[in-house]
Amino acid sequence: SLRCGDDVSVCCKKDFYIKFRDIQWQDWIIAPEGYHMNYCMGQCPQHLSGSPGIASSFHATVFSQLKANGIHTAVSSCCVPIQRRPLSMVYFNSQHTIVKTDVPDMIVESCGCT
Amino acid sequence: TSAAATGCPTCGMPAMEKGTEERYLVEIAKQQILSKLHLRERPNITQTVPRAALMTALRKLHAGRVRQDGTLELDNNVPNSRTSNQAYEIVSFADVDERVSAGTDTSLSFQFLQEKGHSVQVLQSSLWLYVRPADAPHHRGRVNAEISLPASSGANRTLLLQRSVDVSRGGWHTFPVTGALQAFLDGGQRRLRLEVHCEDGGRNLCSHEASGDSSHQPFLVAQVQLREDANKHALSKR
Repeated sequence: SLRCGDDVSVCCKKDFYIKFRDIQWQDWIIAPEGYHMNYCMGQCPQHLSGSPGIASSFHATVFSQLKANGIHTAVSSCCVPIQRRPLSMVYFNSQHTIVKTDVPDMIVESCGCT
Repeated sequence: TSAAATGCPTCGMPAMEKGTEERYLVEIAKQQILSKLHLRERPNITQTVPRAALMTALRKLHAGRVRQDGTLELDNNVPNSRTSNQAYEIVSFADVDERVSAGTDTSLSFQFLQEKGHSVQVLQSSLWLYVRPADAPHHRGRVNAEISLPASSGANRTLLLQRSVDVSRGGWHTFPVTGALQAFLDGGQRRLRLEVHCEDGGRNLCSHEASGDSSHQPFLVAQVQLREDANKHALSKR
């Protein structure tokens, strides 16, 4: 999985970090100090479709069939997250109770073309 | 090539100015966090928990698998039930009810508010109490600590549990209250009241007020899981 840089135009992971202090949310979010809201961007040319990481999925099989049969003119491929991580958060709710929760799929780890 | 020139080939949107793009991403992040935490808006924090009390509770709560930035160490071989079943942990600090607390009894109350449309299944819950050391130098070392539900509408108080605790040295003790918390939440109430009795020679050993140390404030830790009310009804029907 590629990480976006100045010279990368194909599908890649763009790192974006938000410090809770910068948005004045540090008073109710105890931990962590910020959030890695990474996202995916970039081009998905035909030869990258279905790669990497999702070769075993049903959709990838359908796409392979379409490509093998030359029916790909109407099909566009998208750059999407293919791996995510959960995030553990500790925060005050409105009753001033501390809540610790592991939020699934919060952080994009890698990107790929559908 | 033309798509690349517009800046966003995947969605076909025109490129935004740098400042605008950043503000937009921050707004998305805010919405995403609120939505994942099932909150409509950010909680308005009007009173703060003493830092010492907070640090004590977090030390007890914090699992070793959480990194500094909040990401989790995942073991791919073990299914992560905590993340898949919307399980979470809460820490609620006790308000000491001075009107009810008397002599060697301490009355604690905890406030809970459930989300509409959801009920909560309590997987595990414990009351954390700091028991101060006994004064007498040659003390036998143990006292009985009792946790009860207060008397209500003519009925006597209900003893939840009784345990012998070591008071030769001060320390934290946990008292399982899973059943009591579940019954309280199922009853749709908002404030759970517990009475604590642990005295030695007329001295209340569980009163953190007397010690004047906010890091000894009692708290309740619960591991809970959201369950849809619809599912609950279906189960009852069956």
